[in-house]
Order: sequence, then structure tokens, then C-alpha cells
Amino acid sequence: DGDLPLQRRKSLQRFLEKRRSRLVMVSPYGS
Amino acid sequence: PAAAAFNQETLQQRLQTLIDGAQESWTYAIFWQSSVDDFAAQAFLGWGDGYYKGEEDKAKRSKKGSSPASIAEQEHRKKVLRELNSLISGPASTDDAVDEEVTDTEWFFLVSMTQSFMTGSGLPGQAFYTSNPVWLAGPERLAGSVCERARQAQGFGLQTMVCIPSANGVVELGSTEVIFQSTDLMNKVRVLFNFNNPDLG
Repeated sequence: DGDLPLQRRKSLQRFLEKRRSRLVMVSPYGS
Repeated sequence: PAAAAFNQETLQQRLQTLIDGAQESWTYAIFWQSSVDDFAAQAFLGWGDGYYKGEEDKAKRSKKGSSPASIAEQEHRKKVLRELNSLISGPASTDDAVDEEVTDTEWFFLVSMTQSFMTGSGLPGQAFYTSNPVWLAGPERLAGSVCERARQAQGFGLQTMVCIPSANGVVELGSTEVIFQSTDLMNKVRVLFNFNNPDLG
């Protein structure tokens, strides 16, 4: 509902950023 | 909030230090933070912070018999991830990474963010209530646990789950490998997560 508690929001943001960087490292095409 | 005694940023660093520096291959670490529900006048453990490290080798994992999620399940996970991404980065954001496979352990970690445990219930709640660590190593130990969270973890390919109590909460670690009890790790948790001293924050 868009009302995500601050700490969960931060954790989620970190998770998504790390996931993005991990997938970029794995794929030779950078996606 | 109860978190005021310590800094959330250092909490993330502590979780990373704990598993990045470990000899064993841990997939994730979560700090379940103790709080009091004023309305119910009951103590509970809620999401403090978490660090997802990931699995060593996806190919190795699939050989262990962890069945991949169905296409429908994958679509559901991607949809949820897309919505969460919009929530964090705004509705106009695009991120190709959300369309990549969401692994079982990633999903388990994400779902964990929505959970909380009354003191004494669930694996983290039990560890906190008894002040004793719980160490479940091996899929049969997880599958045979009375705690739903442990059984759920096994279903998502985790083979070891550990809950170590500290002053303000519980440190939970999970791995897709079988990892036997380590005194060294428990000592590290005691050093890194002893928040009795407010100066640590």
C-alpha cells in the first residue's frame, strides 16, 4: 500500500541494488 | 522506537561482517529486533535489518534437488518485485533486473521482511525466549522442526538455519549448505550484536 516502514524500505532498497549489481556481473551483456 | 539504542547503519555492517568474513558459506543474515507491542502489551521480534549474500553457485544448488519454481510462481515473484521496485524507485522506474529469475532463497528473504514473531513462538522467538541458540543443520532437521519458518526455509532450498539470541534481538543465519555448529560464529555474534553498551551505536 506504499506505506512501507522505513527500515524495511531501506533493507529492500539495499536488496534490490545488490541484486541489480549481481545480475550485471553475471550477464556478459550487462542486463 | 526500540532501535534508538543502536544505529541501523552499523547493524547492516555487522550483518555483513558476520557472514562475509565467515569461513562457512551463509546465504543470508537477518537481525530480528525485539520490541514491545504497547497495544497488546507483548514483546515481539520484528524486522531489524537483513543482508542477503546469495548462493555460491546456482548450478550446484539445482543439483542438490531444490526444484525450480514453476513458471506461474516465477511470474508472481517478478510481479511482486516489480511492484516493490516501483514503491522504492517510483512508478516510472524501469529495472531490467526485476525481470530476471527470483531464486527461492531471494524470495524467502523477501518474504521474511513481512514477518514478525511473538516472544517464544517461531524459531527466532524461541531462541530469544530461552536465551539459547537454535542450530538446525541438514534438510531433515529443518523439515522435522515444529517451527513453520524452518520448514518453509527447507522448502526454499535452505539446509541450515541458525538463531542466536542477543540482548536486543536474535541473529538468524541461513545457508543452502549443511553447516554444523560453530562456537566461533556464536562468539562473533555475541561480540558484534551486544548492544547493551549504548556507545556501540
